[in-house]
Amino acid sequence: PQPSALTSEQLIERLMEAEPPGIYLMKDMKKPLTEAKVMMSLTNLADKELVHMITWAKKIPGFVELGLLDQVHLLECCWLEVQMVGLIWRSVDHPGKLIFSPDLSLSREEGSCVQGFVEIFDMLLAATSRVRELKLQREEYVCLKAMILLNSNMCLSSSESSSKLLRLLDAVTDALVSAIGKTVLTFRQQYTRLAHLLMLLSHIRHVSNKGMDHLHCMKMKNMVPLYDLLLEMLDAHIMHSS
Amino acid sequence: TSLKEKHKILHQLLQNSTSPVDLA
Repeated sequence: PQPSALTSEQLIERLMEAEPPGIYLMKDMKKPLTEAKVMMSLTNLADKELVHMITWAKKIPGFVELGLLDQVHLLECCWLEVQMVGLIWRSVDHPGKLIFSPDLSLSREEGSCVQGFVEIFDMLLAATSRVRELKLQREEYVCLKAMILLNSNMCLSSSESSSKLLRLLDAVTDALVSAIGKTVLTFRQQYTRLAHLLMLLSHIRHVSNKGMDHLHCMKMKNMVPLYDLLLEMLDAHIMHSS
Repeated sequence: TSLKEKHKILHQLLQNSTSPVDLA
């Protein structure tokens, strides 16, 4: 059904059902960690996660009703942000660590073996601390993640597509407001919380841009074997930004 | 190169009715 036909509760339920499973690296990363080993593991995971992300996007009510090119465009623009918000969510109960997968977690020190990673790690750890302080709920998290996808690009193929997308975003915003409304907050605290949650998204966009530049740099230096889908998504990003 | 050729895998995964996870 179209998201407008769903209540906010039903939409949240659909977003919860769309959540991807835990994705395992399935390889033991032997110590000592090196730049090559860490980059290989992280790009391997990112590539696997991309496939699950496409399944996730297709389950978001209304997404597949957008034109195919628009679906492609939105996913290309937001894929690293979506992966990063997932990483932050998984890491929220593990202060000082980033949980890349159930079988791969790295501390700041372990991540520092990759050149240029510390800055990105620190930004991700800071965003995770903020999410911890805000006590983000699962219902709010699924809405924010859908918003990242739907708000990743405003330039769609037609004005019809753009209005479809805006209606989708409105439905997800209503769902987020309704999730916040389930808490014991006063009205004033509720809209402050809404603002705080939405402000997180600009930080995530910023880290994602840093991460994209880093990955591009690593590719240029032949530091990592890039998997086909990951390479396609990275190239699309470079193409759009140039 | 057409946009479709540049984004071959993503297009295929989005277009296919089978779950992309099963395809992969």
